[in-house]
Amino acid sequence: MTRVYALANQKGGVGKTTTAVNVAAYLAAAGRRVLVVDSDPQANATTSMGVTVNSGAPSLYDVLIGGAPLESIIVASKRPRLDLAPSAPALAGAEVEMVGLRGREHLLQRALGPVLPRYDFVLLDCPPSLNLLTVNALTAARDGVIIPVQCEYLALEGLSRLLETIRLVQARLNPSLRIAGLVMTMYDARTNLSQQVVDEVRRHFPGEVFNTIIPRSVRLSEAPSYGECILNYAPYSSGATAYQALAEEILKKN
Amino acid sequence: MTRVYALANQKGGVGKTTTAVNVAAYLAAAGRRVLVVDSDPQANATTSMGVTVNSGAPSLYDVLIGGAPLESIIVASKRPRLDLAPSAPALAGAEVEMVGLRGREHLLQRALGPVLPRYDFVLLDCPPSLNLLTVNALTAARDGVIIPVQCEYLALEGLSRLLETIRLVQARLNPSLRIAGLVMTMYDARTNLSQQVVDEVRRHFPGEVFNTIIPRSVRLSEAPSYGECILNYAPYSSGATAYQALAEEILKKN
Ligand SMILES: Nc1ncnc2c1ncn2[C@@H]1O[C@H](COP(=O)(O)OP(=O)(O)OP(=O)(O)O)[C@@H](O)[C@H]1O
Ligand SMILES: Nc1ncnc2c1ncn2[C@@H]1O[C@H](COP(=O)(O)OP(=O)(O)OP(=O)(O)O)[C@@H](O)[C@H]1O
Ligand SMILES: [Mg+2]
Ligand SMILES: [Mg+2]
Repeated sequence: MTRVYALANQKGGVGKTTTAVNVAAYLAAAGRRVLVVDSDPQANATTSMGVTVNSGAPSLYDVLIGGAPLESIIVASKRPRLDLAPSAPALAGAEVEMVGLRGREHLLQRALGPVLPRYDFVLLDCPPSLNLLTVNALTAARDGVIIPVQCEYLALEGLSRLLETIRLVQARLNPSLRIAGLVMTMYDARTNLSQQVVDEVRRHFPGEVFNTIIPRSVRLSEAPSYGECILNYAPYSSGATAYQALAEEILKKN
Repeated sequence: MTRVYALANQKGGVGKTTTAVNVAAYLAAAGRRVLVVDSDPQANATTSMGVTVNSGAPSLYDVLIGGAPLESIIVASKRPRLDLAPSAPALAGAEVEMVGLRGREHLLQRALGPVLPRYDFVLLDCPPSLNLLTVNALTAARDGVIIPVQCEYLALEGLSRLLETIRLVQARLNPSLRIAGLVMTMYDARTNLSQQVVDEVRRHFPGEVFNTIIPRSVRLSEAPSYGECILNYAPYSSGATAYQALAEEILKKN
């Protein structure tokens, strides 16, 4: 049974894309067939996986607005068993264009249907907002939402709004939506702040925070400039071992 | 003549709020009268300035959607000569509600008109997207947009899209919109990546990058948890001296 997760948090720069791309790579390395869907107009997941962002090439825009089948835009990544449904800048305009479409919140869920049998995991990378693109991902995420939480004070602030949106989507669009887990990211052991934030999040979400904490590691921020996941770029770095451990936790979670 | 700047970049977590709040504090400390307008539903600028985010209290939502005068929501901050027009979670819904309003891109510009004479500087903090809230800020920003750019590879990617949006707003909504400057943020001297990104941005934007580079400093990320700007929280930290220098550069720019 294919597991579909959304990576969502409207707070910007918390590690949604980095988590989606690197967890996907380790799941594929563990023998699973994995699809990453980039539903952010910034197309950072597309770039991070080494695929050129080309405003003329087929992208998720053509699927959501043009009605093209999802498999017509899927491309292979550099790693075996890891595919990508790329984004493009045109997706920024999709928001307004989707508002008028019937079943506008279910567009991604419907597009995913025919390709699910080909994958064991689907990871949906979201933009930093609670807009229609993110709602589409939350509606399609039948196994839940993975919430990256940066170990910073301001990142705590937005969690209650995210939970409210999740509750709304659960009530109206996707009854099986739940929190698959919160992932603490960019942990800096040299500061007290990081540990304070981790403790606070564990207190508010008992039992829902992944054990694996992702440390701040410059290798993780360098890898996208080479179009590589951390497994290819710096497999022995602290960021790599953390994402490997997180992928293993997700595999065990079934 | 009041100077109005927008702090915008659709890439998330690059330091828009941190720059708006701390530059505002140093401009006020230099004797200027300053207003920060928080147009992000996350309300991070509101929290960072020590104002409680309260979904029932008057906020920018009441101004943009309810037509309330801007001065009815303005509150004083802890520092003299520094005021805030607070945000609230309700602003997240404003996007859809504004789409149908006449002159929807000019709502903030019109609301600012009557209060401008009371201030020397107005800083508009934007959410991490190129939506109607950000377009409103770009339309109101008659002195230009200050673009925080995180010293990370992925932060480079989105700049061309931001420039396109600025060009569109310039052509159709605010002919005086220009780039007031790019601010390099979260510079980490221990990595090569930061310097590479700085060099790249200076190459692409000759003469438009502020000399001041904001270093990564944990004090800057701790300050919001006390509702304090860096000037109050850690005035001798590297982050504080950098934002002081940036405020001086902005003062000289006229
Ligand atoms: N653990 C980490 N250590 C160091 N840098 C990191 C780490 N995780 C992510 N980064 C870097 O921090 C920045 C933000 O991460 P990322 O882009 O994955 O966040 P995001 O939540 O997807 O952002 P957005 O809200 O813009 O979509 C990127 O430049 C990325 O390379
Ligand atoms: N120079 C710095 N050094 C260390 N931490 C910083 C620095 N600047 C900002 N931060 C922290 O990094 C995080 C992101 O910064 P901030 O919230 O200001 O960015 P933003 O662009 O406003 O984010 P968003 O896109 O969500 O609005 C915050 O937790 C902030 O406290
Ligand atoms: Mg992202
Ligand atoms: Mg912000």
